[in-house]
Amino acid sequence: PKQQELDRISSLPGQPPVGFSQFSGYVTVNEKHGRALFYWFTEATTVPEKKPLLLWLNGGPGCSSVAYGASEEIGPFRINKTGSSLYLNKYSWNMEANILFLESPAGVGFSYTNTSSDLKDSGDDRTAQDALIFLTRWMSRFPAYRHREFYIAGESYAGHYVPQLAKKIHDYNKAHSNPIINLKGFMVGNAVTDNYYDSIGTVTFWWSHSMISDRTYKSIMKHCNFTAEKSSTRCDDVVSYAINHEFGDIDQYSIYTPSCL
Amino acid sequence: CTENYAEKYYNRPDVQKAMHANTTGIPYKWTACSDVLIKNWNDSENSMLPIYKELIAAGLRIWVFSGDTDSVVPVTATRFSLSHLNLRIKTPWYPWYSGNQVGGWTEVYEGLTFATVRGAGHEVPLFQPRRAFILFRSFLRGEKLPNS
Repeated sequence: PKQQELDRISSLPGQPPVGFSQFSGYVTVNEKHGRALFYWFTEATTVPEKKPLLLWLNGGPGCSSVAYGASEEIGPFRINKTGSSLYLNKYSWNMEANILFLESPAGVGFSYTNTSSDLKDSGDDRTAQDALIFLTRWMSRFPAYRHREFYIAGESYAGHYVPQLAKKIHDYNKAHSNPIINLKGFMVGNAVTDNYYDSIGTVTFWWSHSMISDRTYKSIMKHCNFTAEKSSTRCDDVVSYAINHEFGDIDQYSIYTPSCL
Repeated sequence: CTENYAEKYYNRPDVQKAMHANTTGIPYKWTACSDVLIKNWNDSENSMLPIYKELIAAGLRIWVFSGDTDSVVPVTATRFSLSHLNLRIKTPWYPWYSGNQVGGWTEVYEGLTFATVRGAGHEVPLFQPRRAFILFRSFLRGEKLPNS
């Protein structure tokens, strides 16, 4: 609780007045390597003690939950164009839950490691393990959230992080008699799920949304073996042709939105 | 372009101080994504489907949604993948509503709910904040998405 108070954010520069509490800071997840994960926690706007806890993770791998989840998507504040002030998000998810944004793994955003090789050998497994350690230690700092209904959500490559962390928690809970993490479920959006089926579905989307020609579609399906560990040169060439000569200058993440210049 | 605004804001020393961030003097700027991590990602499982099977059996509430204008991890990718879970359908495919408009389509399977979000790209709550909020509220409450 003492560290919790040290983590309390009194107010962010340029922030409008709000009625909820927010906290941010570091939780060490590996003392030997000096890995510490940064979190930003925004309590629910009303009766936070009765609302569930949601952990939000972004994908990449290597992208920031503070940048995307908190500041563009589900967090209470949006940043203005000049980066000088914040304004309120009318549909912030902290109207329904207490939201915990985690910068994961070490090397993302403000999260860091004192062992530079950690940045060169990060992967799914360590990310999930560090996130589990983070959660148990964070709940020691915020004991009111022990045994609270808990959910995980995220998008994109967090399609790996979210179910992998859920499995770690599930296994951890099975091994403990009175586990503190009361995991109820998870939700993922536009999530990386299965390399093979995702790839077939992606090319199908390009074709069915007329982003690529029939000829290119057939050529990709002919030359790309989506079960292979590494793609072939022929496959890379035909996919590059689609992207560089047929897609046009679009935002692939939102195909009908003007791209950011 | 909104990540450019974040890059400006989170690199401000007063913001970092208010957030108790960068207390050890990280030797690089705050960035929305780390190129080093992306380039050197060491291990990545081929498929999450076995974990889904295990966690569905454990009784967790699992929802998967998809913004239908994303071409990076598009709706057809997710549908192809989920179809290989071979789940039994509990509530057949139907359009769900948000403010008298179709918010997307959904199907409730035994152990998993799938929903699309109409007009949303990769970052669903950025492009369709209201629809994403309704989705989240329904998920938390364990309710089906509204059919009218």
